[in-house]
Amino acid sequence: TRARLRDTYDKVNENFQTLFPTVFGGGKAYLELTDDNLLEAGVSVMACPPGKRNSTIHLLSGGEKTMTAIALIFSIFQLNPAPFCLLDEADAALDDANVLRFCKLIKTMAEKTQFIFISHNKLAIEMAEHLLGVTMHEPGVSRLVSVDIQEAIDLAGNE
Amino acid sequence: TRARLRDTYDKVNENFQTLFPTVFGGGKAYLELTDDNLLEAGVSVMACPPGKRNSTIHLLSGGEKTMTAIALIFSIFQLNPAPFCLLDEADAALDDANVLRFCKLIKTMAEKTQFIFISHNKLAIEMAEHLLGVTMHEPGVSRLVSVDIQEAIDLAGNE
Amino acid sequence: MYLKKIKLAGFKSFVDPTTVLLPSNLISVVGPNGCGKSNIIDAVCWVMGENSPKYLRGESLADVIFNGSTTRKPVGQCSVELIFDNQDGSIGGEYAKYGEISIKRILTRDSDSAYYLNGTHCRRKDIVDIFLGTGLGSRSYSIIGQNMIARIIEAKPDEMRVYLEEAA
Amino acid sequence: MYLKKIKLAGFKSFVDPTTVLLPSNLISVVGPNGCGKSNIIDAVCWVMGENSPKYLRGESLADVIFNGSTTRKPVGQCSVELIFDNQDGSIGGEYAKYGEISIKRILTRDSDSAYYLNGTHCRRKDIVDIFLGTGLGSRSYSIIGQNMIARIIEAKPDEMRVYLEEAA
Ligand SMILES: Nc1ncnc2c1ncn2[C@@H]1O[C@H](COP(=O)(O)OP(=O)(O)OP(=O)(O)O)[C@@H](O)[C@H]1O
Ligand SMILES: Nc1ncnc2c1ncn2[C@@H]1O[C@H](COP(=O)(O)OP(=O)(O)OP(=O)(O)O)[C@@H](O)[C@H]1O
Ligand SMILES: [Mg+2]
Ligand SMILES: [Mg+2]
Repeated sequence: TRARLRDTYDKVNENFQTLFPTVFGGGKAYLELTDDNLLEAGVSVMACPPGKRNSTIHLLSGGEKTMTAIALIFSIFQLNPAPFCLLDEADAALDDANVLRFCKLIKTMAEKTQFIFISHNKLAIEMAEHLLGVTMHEPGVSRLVSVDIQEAIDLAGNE
Repeated sequence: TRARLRDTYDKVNENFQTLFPTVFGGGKAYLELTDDNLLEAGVSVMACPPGKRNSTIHLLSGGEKTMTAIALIFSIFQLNPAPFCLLDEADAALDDANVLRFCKLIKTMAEKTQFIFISHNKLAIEMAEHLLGVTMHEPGVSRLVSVDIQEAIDLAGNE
Repeated sequence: MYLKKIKLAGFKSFVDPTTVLLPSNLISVVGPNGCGKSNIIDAVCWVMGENSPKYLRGESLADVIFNGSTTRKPVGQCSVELIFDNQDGSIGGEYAKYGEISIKRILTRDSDSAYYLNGTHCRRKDIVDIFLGTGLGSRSYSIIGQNMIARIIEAKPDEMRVYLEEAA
Repeated sequence: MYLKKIKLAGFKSFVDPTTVLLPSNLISVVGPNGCGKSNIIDAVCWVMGENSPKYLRGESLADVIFNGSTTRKPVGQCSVELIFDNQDGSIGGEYAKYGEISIKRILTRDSDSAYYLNGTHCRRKDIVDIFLGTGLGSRSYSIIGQNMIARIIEAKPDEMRVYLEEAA
């Protein structure tokens, strides 16, 4: 299992080093082992958004952390890409510039993978090809409603 | 210290029972001790949004949990209201109906307390009397910029 | 292979039988706070074999069955069915020849879960096995719940290694 | 009593001296991800005596001093000053007679922090003492950081009791 873990670590690290600059529009990131013995070691996530100095993920801002985590999650996902992917408000902490980069990444991946995503953000909703409205007209009971793009934005609460 | 803790618990519970229905526009909530001996007991947060059955905070949705946590935090704050209060993206998981209720609560409290709040949400930004823009034109270096309401919305990233 | 439909009945807040159609590769689920969006994701996790209440935001397994509202009584059972299009044969083994594959899970309050594959009763292991190698699974990186991003961000180096081991 | 101004220099990403004016009771701080909004909140926590790097999102106390960017070199010290309007005399004791109160903290890389109250050198304890009874303090419920809401939501009953004890 040591060889397998080594192989996974190397592949994820490679994916992460190419995906991070795509998601951030620049900068660099990588994984680092805290110890030479892989089976004992911890894995630190080092990330450096464009224009900033290097640091661990903990020194970044809320939005930068989210973007870094998204890049890492998709780096692991790409090891064995599933036919569909469910995302639950992955874009909550992001400003619009980052939401747009996030959408660009999802759209490229949607050529091979089906994405079903939950979002309150207008820009993310607009990227969808189909919308699924959920309401609770009767308190405590969920029902589906068909919505168009304008209704969806009202329903999700972005005015 | 036992009497003091009892007093704090009772007062927070009382504040919480009145503040929760204000924040949710209905429903009820209360604190519950897991054990009769106050010094050993844990405190469970029971919350029941309008139209739903009673449950602990853990069974609620993301947005409902945030609103419950906001009601609880301000219940503790009201024990000894400070002259100013800093909020960092407290509204991140909320849809617009809840952001508006959150704003209504803040506006009422702003008669006695100064609020400085960080938000990406257009509706929350519009409630402010003054705006403070922060940018990083020079990478890695923060600077203040004066902004008007439209610029602030663009800057915060709501398109 | 892609997901064509999700059918829910009695599952969490979806007390009435509901069919979710998924006609394309980019589908956005929208609605106000607390309306039931994340419950759809929990339903997919559950039918794929998830047995830990913690991962389903509950305290016990029966918390997935509709337990009532101010106007409705609790119900005794819940069921979720996923219908996949398998025209490209990517679900391998003996099921490769089927153009459509359905997995279903039913739970009643007084007995264990029952699993069905294309309508025939099967074990939980059979469901888990079909997804082997496809990158799917109740704990795989294809289902990113509302807390997953916060968990990755706050993870200490030792915890991060465990995430990589799970993925290996 | 209210907060009139925050002055920062060399603190995290605010390397150049910056004065934040606070002219009213409802002030919104806006800007893109990573531009430095939360650093302003950290500055207020820090000058009020916060000494744990964890609460300041750093690994060591020196992480609050600007440590460089692609175009600037790290600096050797940082300082933050809060200027309060105390016309209503709500900050009691010997300071009630002052219409304006300023607290300041300076840290250099090779020595400890120095605290100043209305320009005169004082101890950390003096700063903490002035805020006693006002509901303010670096860990009080008047500063709700980006993770505080998530911490309250995920808290188990024992942890929730500890939060109440802190508030007592
Ligand atoms: N077994 C159950 N029976 C009935 N209702 C349930 C059950 N389990 C959960 N619920 C209800 O479902 C609601 C949560 O729905 P969900 O988490 O899907 O909301 P959401 O649409 O994701 O909201 P948000 O936008 O806030 O994340 C809760 O209000 C809860 O009361
Ligand atoms: N000592 C330091 N020296 C220089 N830069 C620092 C220092 N400490 C933190 N930073 C930088 O400050 C940035 C974080 O700023 P902050 O957390 O205030 O962002 P934010 O505006 O709150 O963003 P978000 O909207 O994503 O929460 C990080 O990118 C980090 O690199
Ligand atoms: Mg949700
Ligand atoms: Mg921030």
